[in-house]
Amino acid sequence: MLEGKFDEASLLKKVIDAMKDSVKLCNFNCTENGISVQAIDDSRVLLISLLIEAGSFEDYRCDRNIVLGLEMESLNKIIKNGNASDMLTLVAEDSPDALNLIFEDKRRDRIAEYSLKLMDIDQDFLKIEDMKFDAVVNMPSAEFAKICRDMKTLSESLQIIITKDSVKFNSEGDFGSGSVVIKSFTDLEKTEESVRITLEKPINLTFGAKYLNDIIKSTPLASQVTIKLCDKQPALFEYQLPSGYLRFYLAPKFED
Amino acid sequence: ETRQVIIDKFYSDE
Repeated sequence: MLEGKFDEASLLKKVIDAMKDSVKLCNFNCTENGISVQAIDDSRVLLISLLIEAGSFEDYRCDRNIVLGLEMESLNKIIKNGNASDMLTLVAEDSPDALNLIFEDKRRDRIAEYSLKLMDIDQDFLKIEDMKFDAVVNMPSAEFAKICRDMKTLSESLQIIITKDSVKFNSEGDFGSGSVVIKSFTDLEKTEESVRITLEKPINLTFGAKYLNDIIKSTPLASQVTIKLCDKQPALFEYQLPSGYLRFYLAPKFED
Repeated sequence: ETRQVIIDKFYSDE
């Protein structure tokens, strides 16, 4: 039996908004520690790893491991019916054929209850070795989102060049080119505005702008984004949840 | 010109 109560439906709303355009079908693996998802987009370029730990819930219990095979578009339709400020409880029996979602309005005692049919989703699970990264950038997620949107107007490829104290986003297209350079700095009042760069080795990697613009749909989830890069390896873009994370592993583009 | 590679090139099936 799974019973997980969010204080606000907004958290799951933001998570679904961040994932639904990249992956259509997901297995939500529910254990006593929380809910985890691993899914790969249709082009097999972007791997998404979600962990919503029990600490993200007001109340959480899952006394037997349950797999919820969910069609993201249908889940999104139901989530949109609830108010972001409603409490949201997820309920499922052991070996369930449906997921129940209960929205409770804190004030007017209005209760909306939905049942979402589950699907049998056969998904391969990729093992992601913990790896040492050559560079780690912590920066405001809104700033990263703007850079990805702006650079995409110029080209379908975005180059990321990191030296000891700056990150350069570079885009070269048919009608022109552009670049944005950000430097390390600490904002003592508003720490979420800070930019922190940790560099072991210089980085020069290119990624698909389309995928970066899928990744930045996570921006409402967290004020900062952590970007971890290693030469010739997928980049990791991580958005922290109250307890857990939403991670995107993006395969790079190589010079022909 | 740059060529996109897929994620399976880096991570193996469990």
